[in-house]
Amino acid sequence: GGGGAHILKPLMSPPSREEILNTLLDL
Amino acid sequence: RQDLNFGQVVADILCEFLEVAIHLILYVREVYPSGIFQKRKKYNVPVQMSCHPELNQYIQDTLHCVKPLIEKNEAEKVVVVIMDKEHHPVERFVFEISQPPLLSISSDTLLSHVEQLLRAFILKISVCDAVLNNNPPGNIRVLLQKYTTNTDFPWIVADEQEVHMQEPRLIPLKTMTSDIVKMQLYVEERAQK
Repeated sequence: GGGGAHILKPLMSPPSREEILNTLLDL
Repeated sequence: RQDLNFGQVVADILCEFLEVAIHLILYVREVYPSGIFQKRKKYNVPVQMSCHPELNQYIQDTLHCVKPLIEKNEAEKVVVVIMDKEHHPVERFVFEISQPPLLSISSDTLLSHVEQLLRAFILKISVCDAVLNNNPPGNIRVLLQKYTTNTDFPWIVADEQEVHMQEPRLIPLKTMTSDIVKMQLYVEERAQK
């Protein structure tokens, strides 16, 4: 923090590895 | 062509590059199963791009928000953070971006030169696992470091635990200097993964 720089993140999150594995298994 | 917005062109080029780079980082660093990736050709070199709709949406939405800041030269760093299961960063790919004062002329030659420089970044990312240690299973976030706070910017301040890394090892990957953009890519790796 400080020094005028701001570290920001999007409100949304990417799918987790587990979620992606599950979708692969469902195929 | 004369009234082509130069900042917009640079932002388009960089965001397209960042999209390819993020997909490739996720593949090379095995953040997601390799089964969701497909081989494509970008910048005339083979890359791997995800075919997973939700993941692709996240990357696209993220870059959609980053683009106007690059256009205004307000984005200082775009950071791809790989986290462990406790959401502590284990590895950070930091794209440090700066633009020289605006030029009035753009030529196709200049843009194709930039493409060549970007290709070198892609090639470095393709082989970066040779100089990095394996990561524990985890997740990713894309963070942005910017100079100013715009109230209309839709992102939120990242949590301290998502940002802080103790004594990271710094691995420089590539630097480019062109007439339209300067960019540096380095990895910060946590000593103990």
